[in-house]
Amino acid sequence: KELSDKNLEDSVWELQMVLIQNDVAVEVAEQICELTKEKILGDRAGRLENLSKVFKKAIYESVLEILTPEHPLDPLEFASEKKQKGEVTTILFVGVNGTGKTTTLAKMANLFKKNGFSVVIAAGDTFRAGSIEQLERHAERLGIRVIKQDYGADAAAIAFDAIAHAKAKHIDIVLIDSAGRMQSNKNLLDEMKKIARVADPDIKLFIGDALAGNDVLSQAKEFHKAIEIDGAVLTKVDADPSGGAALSIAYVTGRPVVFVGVGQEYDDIEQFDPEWFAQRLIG
Amino acid sequence: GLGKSLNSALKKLFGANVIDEELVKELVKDIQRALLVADVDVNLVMAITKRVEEQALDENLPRGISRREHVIRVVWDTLAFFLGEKAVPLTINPGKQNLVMMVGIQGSGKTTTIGKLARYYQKRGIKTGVICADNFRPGAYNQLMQLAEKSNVPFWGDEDEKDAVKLAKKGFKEMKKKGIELILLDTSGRHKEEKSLIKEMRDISKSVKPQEIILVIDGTLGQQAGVQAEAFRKATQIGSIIITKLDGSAKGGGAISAIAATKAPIKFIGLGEGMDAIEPFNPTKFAGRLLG
Ligand SMILES: Nc1nc2c(ncn2[C@@H]2O[C@H](COP(=O)(O)OP(=O)(O)OP(=O)(O)O)[C@@H](O)[C@H]2O)c(=O)[nH]1
Ligand SMILES: Nc1nc2c(ncn2[C@@H]2O[C@H](COP(=O)(O)OP(=O)(O)OP(=O)(O)O)[C@@H](O)[C@H]2O)c(=O)[nH]1
Ligand SMILES: [Mg+2]
Ligand SMILES: [Mg+2]
Repeated sequence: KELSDKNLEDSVWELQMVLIQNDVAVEVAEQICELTKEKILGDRAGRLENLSKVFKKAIYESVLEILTPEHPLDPLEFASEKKQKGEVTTILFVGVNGTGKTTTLAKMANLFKKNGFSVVIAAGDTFRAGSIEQLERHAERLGIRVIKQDYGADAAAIAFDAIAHAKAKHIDIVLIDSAGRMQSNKNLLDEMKKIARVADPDIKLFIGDALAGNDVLSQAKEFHKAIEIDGAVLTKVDADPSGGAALSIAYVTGRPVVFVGVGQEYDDIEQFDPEWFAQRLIG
Repeated sequence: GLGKSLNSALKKLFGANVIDEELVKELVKDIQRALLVADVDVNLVMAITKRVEEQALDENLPRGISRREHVIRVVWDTLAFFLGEKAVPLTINPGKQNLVMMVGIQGSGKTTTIGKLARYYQKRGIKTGVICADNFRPGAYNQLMQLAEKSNVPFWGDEDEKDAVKLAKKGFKEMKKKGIELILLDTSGRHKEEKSLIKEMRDISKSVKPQEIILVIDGTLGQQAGVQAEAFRKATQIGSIIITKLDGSAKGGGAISAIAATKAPIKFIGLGEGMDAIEPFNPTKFAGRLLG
């Protein structure tokens, strides 16, 4: 029997709703389902009775494919290779307000330190109240130096100073914090572009909140357009979200989710597991 | 007015003189999509659009209005049912000590919102003070102190006190001594899975008995809004909601689930990082923005 277009529509719609209910952006859910449907119709592989099973399996594979990076990014490996060449690794943390950039930076500082790297931090958020003190507290606990200036200073200049400092003192890693910014704010996107241009970081990490809904799509899209993201970290996964944000981010940037944040302590950071997320989204 | 994508969906439908079931189905799909993109809960979207479909096809039109007006009314009424008909202000008894406690998920905007509310009420002649009872987040004390300085509002905190309940009690006592009328209490972020933090929130509330507990919700919050708000409601009596970060592209549809879960009205919305970026909730404006 050939697949009837009408019955497939029901399965497509149902699975689209499952994805949307799991916080996959509407546009992403629609496109994935549409492309998968066309693939199935093209294959004419399934029997009418197994239609929803065939489609669901195909969706699972599409989702897994999107979440599995073509070019994986392992910051520790990357830093290790650079260290062997005597080079500094610079990582810039960007994202909208309150997603967990500063906390993620602290977790990664801890991770690098535990793996034998020397680290320096650039206090690149010179705008928000208490941002410098927050970073200093973290750095104090971790025994790491912070390169900072006053509130209102130029973030790009601070990043530049930190990198110069690292090169002079043979420090392996520079982690640059930046202020939260809305992707709709052109001035703040321009400021971020300037930081990226001046610091020329090896790795630009987009920090996304796993609890965010459709907005995460436009966030990732605009940030990627502005400075070309190398990877993402998805935070607050311990709050029990369904994780659709990971799919939206991976889909629109084509870049890997590298880590997930699973709590507020330094050890609460884990490798991103594409299969675990795919299971959660479709399984 | 109505959101422009809804308007164009309606134009398609009412270009025709006869009610075409196919066109109604298409309209319903357009409304569904707009609400889902706005982060409204999936089940709620289905319930809303089912109602719209039934009433749009209803043979008996209320007298004197067109089919188009009728459908618009149904969509608005359904949203208004959740959002409330008009804005509800914060109840503040002048001359008394009104304690208002902020709670919410990590990073939702509690501390910043307290700064904004302090400025808002101080400008209106209410003696306002702020307390940092966030014993956990590094630099929380400095953050709130700096915001309080901006609006010249008294601030209390104690960086050596590691117990949030004790912080709240001591802070409340100090603010009462100063004759502060509106006392805003900042707490740490927490989510539904952190059972000990949810318990801590309940303990703080039982200890200082705030007039009002405000749940602060990030405007970008997605399909989790309902279940997260529910966990807060189960632990404490949520009196009102503030939705933040609506100055971006997020539509704030999660707010509807939060209202439904807590039965609490939205009283303010946050529209930026500055201390003036707050305004009283306007349900009509909010619904219009939701419908895109
Ligand atoms: N539960 C949980 N909380 C997190 C996680 N990551 C960050 N947080 C919390 O989220 C809140 C915001 O974190 P920050 O690191 O200040 O976020 P930010 O992106 O730097 O914020 P801005 O600089 O203001 O834009 C803090 O209370 C963190 O402890 C996570 O993975 N799980
Ligand atoms: N653009 C915008 N940013 C906001 C708004 N409200 C808060 N923010 C920003 O969101 C980020 C988080 O705000 P906080 O006040 O630290 O959030 P919080 O809920 O106190 O965070 P925790 O104490 O860690 O749970 C900061 O960068 C704020 O400046 C808003 O309405 N618009
Ligand atoms: Mg930060
Ligand atoms: Mg706070």
